[in-house]
Amino acid sequence: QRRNENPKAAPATSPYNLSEYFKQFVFPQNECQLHNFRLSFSQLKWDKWIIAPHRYSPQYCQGDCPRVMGHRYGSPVHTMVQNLIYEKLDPSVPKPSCVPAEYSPLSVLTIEPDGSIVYKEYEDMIATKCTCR
Amino acid sequence: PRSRSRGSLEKFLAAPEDAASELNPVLQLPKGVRQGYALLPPLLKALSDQGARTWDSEVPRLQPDSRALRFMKKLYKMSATKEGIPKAHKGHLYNTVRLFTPFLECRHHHRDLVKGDAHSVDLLFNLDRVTALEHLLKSVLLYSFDTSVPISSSVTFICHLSIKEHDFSSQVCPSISHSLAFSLHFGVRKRKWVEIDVTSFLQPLIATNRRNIHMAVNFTCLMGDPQRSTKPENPVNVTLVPPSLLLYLNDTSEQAYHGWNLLRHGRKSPVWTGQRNSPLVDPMGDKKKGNSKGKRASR
Repeated sequence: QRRNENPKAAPATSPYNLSEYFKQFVFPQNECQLHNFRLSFSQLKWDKWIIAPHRYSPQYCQGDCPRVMGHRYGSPVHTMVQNLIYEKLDPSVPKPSCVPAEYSPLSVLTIEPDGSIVYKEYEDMIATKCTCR
Repeated sequence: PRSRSRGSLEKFLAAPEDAASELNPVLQLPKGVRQGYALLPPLLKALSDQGARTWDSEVPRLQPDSRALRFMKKLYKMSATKEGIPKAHKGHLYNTVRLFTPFLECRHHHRDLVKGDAHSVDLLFNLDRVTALEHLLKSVLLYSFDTSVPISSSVTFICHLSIKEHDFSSQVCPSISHSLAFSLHFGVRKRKWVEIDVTSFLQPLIATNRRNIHMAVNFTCLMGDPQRSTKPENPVNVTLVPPSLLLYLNDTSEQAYHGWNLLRHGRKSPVWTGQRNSPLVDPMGDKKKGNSKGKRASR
């Protein structure tokens, strides 16, 4: 309204719209999320001693962390503080990173150098959820 | 000094890949760290230093017995999904199963018509791969039966197994002996595997860190039908392949999965999927014991 009263003051740009204003709050296009990755131990040439499983999907986390983390990523308050430091105080402090938050185990059947065979269940071998930290 | 070089030679013979980790310059870690590092299972060793190629090319690998491999693949299918996710089974308290084939076997076979077919065999198992953090839950001798004579539909084997532990360190002849009597019931389908529980025999040896287990195993089998009290018929000639030694262990290290131990991690409990139906008959029928142990552990 102020612009209409005094058009000279308004910069010669397209009419002001709210969507521009809200853009800074929407989640980034490539926001932090879990990505599929599947490998077979034969690609690593480990299939001579890893008998099973044949395929293994460790998955990984990738993407930008939005400024307002909140409940969506289960991030601690420290993450917001770190983001604030990066934006307001010192850009050499890294922005929060997109990292795994939860994992699931993997059972592996391998041949040991002495020829014995072992079945083992390893903790934290498959990423199942991401977070910003 | 000579002693160290000899030590490393013995070490190479016992567990080549540990010695390889010392030969490999990348792995010249401080002594304390290296010892801990050497304990890492090969999978983590390879993953942590991408040394798999050098590790793989340098270290000669003994090929496992094909029957043993078949059994372990069957156990894997019972215990994990196709993607390798462990299945939660009642009584599935182990997170590690090790199968050892005997290093040495001197077989003596004598046929005594009255007592039936007796097989006695001297077996030497080297258990160096068992780490200090792996606690024994159960150990079994795993026999695979190839019966050359077709078996009528319902027949029962009455078997007697006696085990002596050879202890060369002491002059006195081996005293620890262990004898089990059990009966096997072969259904129409030929049974491939039989697990014979020898936990009470092996527990004290493993607890005292004995890593070379020398057993004299005497296996006598009669074929008889318990219903009819007649004298057991002639012994059937069951070709007995020397047994493998199977250890069900609970690895207490950080890298191992402790899904069944909810207290430890406060994790969401996996969905229990019913009673574990092992593909193998356990003639000692100690499932009940296993369950009570399972219940106790989960409690």
